[in-house]
Amino acid sequence: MKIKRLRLTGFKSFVEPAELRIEPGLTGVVGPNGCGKSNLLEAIRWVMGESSPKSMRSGGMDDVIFAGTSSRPARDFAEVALVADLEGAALTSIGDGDSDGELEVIRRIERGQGSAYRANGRDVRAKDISLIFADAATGAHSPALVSQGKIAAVISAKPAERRQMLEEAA
Amino acid sequence: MKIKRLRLTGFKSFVEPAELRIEPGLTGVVGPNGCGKSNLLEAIRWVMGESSPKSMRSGGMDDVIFAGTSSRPARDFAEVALVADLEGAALTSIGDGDSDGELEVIRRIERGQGSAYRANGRDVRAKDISLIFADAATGAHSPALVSQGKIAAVISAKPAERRQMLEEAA
Amino acid sequence: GRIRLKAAFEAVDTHFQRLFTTLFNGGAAHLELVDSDDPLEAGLEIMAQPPGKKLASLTLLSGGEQALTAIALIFGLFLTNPAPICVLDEVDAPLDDANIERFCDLLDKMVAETRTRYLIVTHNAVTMSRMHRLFGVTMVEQGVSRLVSVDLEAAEELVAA
Amino acid sequence: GRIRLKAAFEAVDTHFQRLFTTLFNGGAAHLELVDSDDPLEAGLEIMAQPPGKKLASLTLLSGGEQALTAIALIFGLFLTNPAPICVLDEVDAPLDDANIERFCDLLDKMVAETRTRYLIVTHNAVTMSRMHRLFGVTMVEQGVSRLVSVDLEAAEELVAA
Ligand SMILES: Nc1ncnc2c1ncn2[C@@H]1O[C@H](COP(=O)(O)OP(=O)(O)OP(=O)(O)O)[C@@H](O)[C@H]1O
Ligand SMILES: Nc1ncnc2c1ncn2[C@@H]1O[C@H](COP(=O)(O)OP(=O)(O)OP(=O)(O)O)[C@@H](O)[C@H]1O
Ligand SMILES: [Mg+2]
Ligand SMILES: [Mg+2]
Repeated sequence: MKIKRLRLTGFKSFVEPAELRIEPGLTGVVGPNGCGKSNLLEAIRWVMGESSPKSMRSGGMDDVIFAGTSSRPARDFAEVALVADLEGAALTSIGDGDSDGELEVIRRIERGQGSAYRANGRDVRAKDISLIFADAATGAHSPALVSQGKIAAVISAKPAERRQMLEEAA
Repeated sequence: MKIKRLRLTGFKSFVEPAELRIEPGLTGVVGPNGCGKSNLLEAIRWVMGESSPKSMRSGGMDDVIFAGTSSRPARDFAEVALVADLEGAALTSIGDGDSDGELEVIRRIERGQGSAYRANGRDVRAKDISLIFADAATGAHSPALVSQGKIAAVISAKPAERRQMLEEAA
Repeated sequence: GRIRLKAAFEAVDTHFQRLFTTLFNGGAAHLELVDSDDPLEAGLEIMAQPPGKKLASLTLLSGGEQALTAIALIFGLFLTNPAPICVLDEVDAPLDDANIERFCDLLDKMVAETRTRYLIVTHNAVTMSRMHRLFGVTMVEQGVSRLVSVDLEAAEELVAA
Repeated sequence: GRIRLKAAFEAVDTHFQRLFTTLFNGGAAHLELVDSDDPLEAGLEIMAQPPGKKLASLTLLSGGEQALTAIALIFGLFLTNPAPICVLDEVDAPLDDANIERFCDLLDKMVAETRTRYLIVTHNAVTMSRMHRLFGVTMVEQGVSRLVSVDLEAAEELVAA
């Protein structure tokens, strides 16, 4: 899998559509405190199927929808898309027939109505999405997705909690 | 109280005697990771009577004694002194007779034998030391002594724990 | 007991509200006692609204915003009973350069208003450049710390670039 | 279950030991399963010895040493099953400049050896200067985030000083 693009609209502070090109090598993301960098990274875990609002610094999953500012009203939905090139038999699992080609995963949440997932235009379940990403050695719980508090959590974790990190990666 | 000097010997990585002049205004302390900056700051809380080894990143209080390196043996004792100018009736509480003048507090720990305190050369109890510093609005639990994990702890504290911070400062 | 805690709460809250707005160059914040009418049983909640954003509990702010808010609370506690010595160990680590400048502006203000002496551990070049003097801690011999004086002008050249 | 966990443990430990020594430019570290003979019940202990220092549990290391050791563990987990994307949110905050250079050296090495793409959030000028490209997130309109491309050379001038 080669993850190439991330598109967001209405996701947390990214009320306006935004697109991030993800190229090979090292891409830095910079900006002042509170400008939205962690929100951008959380969108990746969210579209991959993150099911716990708490791990996205939210009380409920609706909290990821743009909540409005003093000059803009709140939105009713949030949508994030991840685009990747797939090599191998991955696309057959979502009924695409193609074994190679492009994969576009879209997660959309509507206020009060929960999330819906699409893969290359077909409606799929959250479980299908997790399987696609798990087969590619990634996904919302990949150890390679290191959130802002994660290093401190690893350091202060009890030994049993750290063993669980090992289990998730096994 | 005007705190002027800190002297350490045998305290954690400061095996050799070291003296820090504490002058008015802003004094920066810099150096690479692991060189001893936090150790230096912990010495201040320690000489003021810090009684919990855990809050000094230690299993037991003997752990603050220089533990040796591959080329130096461990030490048997650690000693930290804090020197301050006192204005007012503070010195009478340690039987000095003088109400103004210099205060030198020394805490010494010997391996396996616990800590001993001296104030201007007289043996005193830990309790006397805490009272002297409490009267001057400082001490090992002063909110103004912000250790390296403290900001993160305030952020992640439960509301009841944060109220306790308020109680300690009241 | 209760009366003293309520008084401390109000004093700290007053300082905290002012310090937050100073550090954030705007916005507003306040403390709340929650979960119980008895202050000795209550929880201390921190509500904060960085400039242009909605009022929210501390947990919903960004990493740097949380740190700056916690600094405002800690300094609020401090100002209700100023200590002769204040020691800050790497509190600037999650802050961006603009917030670090405002943090150092606040330190300058407190130096002018209290007789407190400050010891500030930092890895940040901007903070270093705002100090009145620098001490370095070195470990030339492995595992053995030494204290040295550092030339402030040499450090300022790092930042002047 | 148990066999797979034990195999994962050994694979991660092998990577961790090597990554630690690379990041610390010396020293040694290893993982231990403790408190139980059954891996599914055991705890994972991290023992580390920065160059010239005594072997100790992670909790006794300095703030920056703990962070660097945790990075070695996380990368160890990652290397046993390389992901197509790796996202690091401000992991360099407690590191000094020398450790940040070694951390970036390790990133260069991993870029050469895996096909993983990296997204690295940072406030640190040294880290920024080592990136292949930079995106900025801005909030010109309060509370509204926008993504912009950032000129890498402008950022490099900051650090070249
Ligand atoms: N649902 C939402 N709608 C609108 N704004 C939101 C929403 N959720 C979070 N935010 C805003 O996003 C901001 C946090 O952004 P984020 O955590 O990404 O900042 P950051 O760039 O990572 O900052 P730092 O450098 O301090 O870590 C907060 O100020 C918060 O008000
Ligand atoms: N009793 C002891 N004897 C000898 N060395 C000790 C003792 N206790 C701690 N140390 C050493 O002191 C070092 C930690 O120092 P300290 O925490 O002060 O570093 P620091 O300068 O604050 O680093 P950072 O910038 O990473 O926070 C550790 O490497 C540890 O090995
Ligand atoms: Mg962030
Ligand atoms: Mg430290």
